[in-house]
Amino acid sequence: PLPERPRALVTFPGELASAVSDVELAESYLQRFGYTSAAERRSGGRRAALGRALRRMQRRLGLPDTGRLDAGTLATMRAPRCGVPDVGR
Amino acid sequence: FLTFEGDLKWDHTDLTYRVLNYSPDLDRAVIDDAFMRAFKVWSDVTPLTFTQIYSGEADIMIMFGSGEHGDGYPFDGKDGLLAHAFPPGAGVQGDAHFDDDELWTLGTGIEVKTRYGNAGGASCHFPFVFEGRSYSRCITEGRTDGLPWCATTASYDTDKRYGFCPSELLYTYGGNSDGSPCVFPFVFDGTSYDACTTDGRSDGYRWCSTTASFDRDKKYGFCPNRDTAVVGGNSQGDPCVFPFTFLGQSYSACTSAGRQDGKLWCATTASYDDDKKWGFCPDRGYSIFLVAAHEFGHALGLDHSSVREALMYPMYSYVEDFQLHADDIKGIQYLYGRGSGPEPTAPAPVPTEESEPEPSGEPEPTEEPEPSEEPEPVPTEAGSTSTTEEQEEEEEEEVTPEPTVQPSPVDPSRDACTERSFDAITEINGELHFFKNGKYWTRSSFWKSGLQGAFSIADTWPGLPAIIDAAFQDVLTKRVFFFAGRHFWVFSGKSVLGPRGIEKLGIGKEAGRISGALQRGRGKVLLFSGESYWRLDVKVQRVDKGYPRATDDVFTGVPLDARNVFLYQDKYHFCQGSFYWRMTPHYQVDRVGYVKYDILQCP
Repeated sequence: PLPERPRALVTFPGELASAVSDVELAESYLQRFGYTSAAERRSGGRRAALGRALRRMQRRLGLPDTGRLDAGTLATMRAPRCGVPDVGR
Repeated sequence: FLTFEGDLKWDHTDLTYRVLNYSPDLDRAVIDDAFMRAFKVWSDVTPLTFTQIYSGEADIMIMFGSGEHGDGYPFDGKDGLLAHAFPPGAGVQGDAHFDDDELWTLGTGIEVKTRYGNAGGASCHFPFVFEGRSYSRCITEGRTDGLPWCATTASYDTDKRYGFCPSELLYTYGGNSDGSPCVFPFVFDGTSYDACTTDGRSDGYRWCSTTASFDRDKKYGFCPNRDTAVVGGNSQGDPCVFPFTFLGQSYSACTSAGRQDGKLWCATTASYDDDKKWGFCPDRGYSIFLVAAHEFGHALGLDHSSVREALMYPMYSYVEDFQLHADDIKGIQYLYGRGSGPEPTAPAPVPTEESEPEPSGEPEPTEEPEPSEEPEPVPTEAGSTSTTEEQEEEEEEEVTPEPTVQPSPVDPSRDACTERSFDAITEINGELHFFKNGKYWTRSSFWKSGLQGAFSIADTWPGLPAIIDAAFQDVLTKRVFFFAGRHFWVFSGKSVLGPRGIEKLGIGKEAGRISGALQRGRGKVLLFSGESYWRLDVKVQRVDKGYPRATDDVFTGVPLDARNVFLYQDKYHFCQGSFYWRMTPHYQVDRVGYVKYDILQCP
């Protein structure tokens, strides 16, 4: 067999969002949909706050309550959804 | 389900809606029909009615837009956020907005409704055969005027049924030209255009002049999306151009080359390498009907549900045969009551084997034994296994006498099913107890004894006020704790300690009414008040350090202002209004139901 040609990957204009890391995506998602603020008020560091907010989100959305940014949680964060926040006004 | 804070709802039931603009993805008639069906989802189960108006201010104003579209809550391009809506009220409140960077379909791919031809406006049938070749998009082959067309059956060769596809050469929508087609080239601001353009607009919608000069005639319309129109990218709505060049190679179809995510894309000019103009090829799209039904739920006062199968769950998922979930029905009926459908059928006095249950909108009560003519009070004496030491400790404390409300005589025939709510609910000695204004009823799931009572609180627990807020039985000692206002009592059988102030437990002034208690293993009980809870060490009768905590941190998805909180059959129950939320020990809300029908099991 012929060796496979290396696939060229292109950053398409207008698609910079794809370069966002998983943690950045999560932080943005948790803040946008109202999960972060309450947890942040009780502080405890960025990582702990992220874990608490993740748990809130996971419970609210019926996901396994791991407090971690697991594959299922990330998939949910990438899923198409309504823009109305889940928590708060 | 959840409602918005303050139970925001419309103060009238004859609601109006107005569609301010339409998406280029779908025929106007298809969108109107989808919105009408989406409103019908809610009007079918409530007294609400919805009327479309075409001018003026409607209760629910509907618009399509992309990015920042005027309300400060921008959309985010293709996928991600699909739409949003505001809870009931004036102005932008009650309005619903849909992201026009999405491909709006009926959920199963692009919907190409034809015009003219001989198929009566039927939709394209993809693929279709024309002169022996198969096509999966509208084509201009066989014509000299460049109008795209398609067959509306599997084979044009056989059936000769066809229609014209959406194209700016056929018609425009909106604008001020009554649907006239574009005229190319046209002049705008001194420049000649030979295709639809977004120039001169900030909302990204493609338009054209319907005369040779917009500068002169000011006649224009919006261009409908062709079936080959791209979604997102940087050319939203422009058609793919085949073949196109990408990294020096020629492509005659959509490709995933250059991408990691496998999504199909195309260039919208002949050379991506030169122009960098591109977009995603049409996929299944999002059902405008399903998304609209969800958004209209918000516009009527429903917040997001935690029930995955509910319409008001925040994530989109396509379902072919949509039916409104019971959780959504309960939510909307909590706000607006039931529809004008048939009234629930009254239970037959003596069910016979021949009789079949009538369908009704009421939740079906589980099987219940027939009530006996004279309900026998069941013993409710609380156990008395508390240690002497503890009693002595408590007796030493100063007790502030509280005026005890003398209960009025209790009518034993008083039916718990007529009560709209209860002061407190708790499980004592394996039986659920429902307290209300000096009375209580009991229900044992084990004995299947049905609802017993009413009994007098004063007879069983002398010294308690008529209205108590919460109660729980200590798992270890079987003592029963009662709370009313900022006082509590502890009963061992009929002997009582109290009233004592709840500050003795370490609960500060921030707590108002104790709304309920959840036993957590041996010797620990969670006490709820407002949106907080405390963990009580029952043995030392003191709340643990680190409390209060926010209820929503752990008990996510239940109403924060629950009237009653109690443990029943090892699950947490939170009651608000007529409803209860049941939560597993893993903090998953697994049921929302009626207190009256599901717990009390009223007919």
